[in-house]
Amino acid sequence: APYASLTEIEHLVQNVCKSYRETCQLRLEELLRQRANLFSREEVSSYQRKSEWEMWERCAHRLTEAIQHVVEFAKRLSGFMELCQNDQIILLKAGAMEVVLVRMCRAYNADNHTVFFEGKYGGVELFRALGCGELIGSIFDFSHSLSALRLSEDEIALYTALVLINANRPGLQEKRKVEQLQCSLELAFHHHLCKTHRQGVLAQLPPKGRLRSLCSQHLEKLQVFQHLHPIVVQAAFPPLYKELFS
Amino acid sequence: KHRILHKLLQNGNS
Repeated sequence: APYASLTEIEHLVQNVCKSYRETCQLRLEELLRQRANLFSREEVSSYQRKSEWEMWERCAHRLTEAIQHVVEFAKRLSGFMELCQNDQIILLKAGAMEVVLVRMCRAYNADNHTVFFEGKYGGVELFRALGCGELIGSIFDFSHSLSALRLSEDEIALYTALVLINANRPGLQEKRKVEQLQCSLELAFHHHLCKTHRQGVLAQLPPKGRLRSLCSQHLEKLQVFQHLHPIVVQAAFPPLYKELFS
Repeated sequence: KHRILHKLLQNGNS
């Protein structure tokens, strides 16, 4: 195994946590500090009055920004850039959205069921114009259940590294290499949880199928939207978003 | 096929 000794496992923990801190987009303290900053009733209705396509375009841009940070996270993970480029792309294509969904629990406030979006906190109603009430509800529910685990920043770092480095993604050319990296990251995560007496967290993490299902719901909704507004997607959606999802 | 992703990945390791 590439990371056999305790020192090497500890170095990997440090690498993952540092990579995450450098690419987390918004610092946790800032997200917590902003919690009192809620969208006013007028601001919420202005979001609700937007056309479906404008709101989709906005969300596609916000999601793409978040994904760019996940790409940077991946690039800094020890071993990721040593994988062949096909596998780097397979892992990011399959995992970037899942990582964004996990990261979202930091931007979610369970006290009032709001999420930080474009500078303030708002609830599900903020996204009504998208016409995807069920998907938005599922994403909020997911954030709610994950935020109940009170994951530390280091735990989110290690957990999301494992969401990304998943040797079971179809289409990998060097599956063994990804397996080795995944195995090292599992050791690192377990080691960190042991050290902080948090092993109980492992059994409470959401099943992989839950993230997969949220991602496929997003793809389904995008397909419907793209069918109705092909020109909007073609002309106004970020190229990276289209590359990953459409 | 994954032009943007390729570019982002090749764009230095920082």
